[in-house]
Amino acid sequence: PGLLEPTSTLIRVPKSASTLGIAIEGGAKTRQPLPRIVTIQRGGSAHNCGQLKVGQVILEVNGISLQGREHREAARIIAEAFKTKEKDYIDFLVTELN
Amino acid sequence: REKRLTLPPSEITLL
Repeated sequence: PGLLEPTSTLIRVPKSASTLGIAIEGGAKTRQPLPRIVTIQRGGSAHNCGQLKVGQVILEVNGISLQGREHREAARIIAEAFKTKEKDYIDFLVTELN
Repeated sequence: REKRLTLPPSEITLL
């Protein structure tokens, strides 16, 4: 069991707009080893959902761990989760801890 | 030797 587990939250973001509307920084081999939300754009699916917040760190996307993923790979996983037509939502496991 | 200081900042991607 990881230390982050007790404070992690699962947030389901419906694809309610044509964009997800978050900016992330971080990834493996950077100062911020897991992607952190730095912006939530108004009018995007994330903003419409109302539960994702700036400063949250993304641990998993649709059950896929972002641990050890470099920035571009993490960004690709999130982009593909938004693009896929298999699901009309994305599940984010996030934590406020950094 | 602070490991944290040697790691580069990350780029930012808008999704």
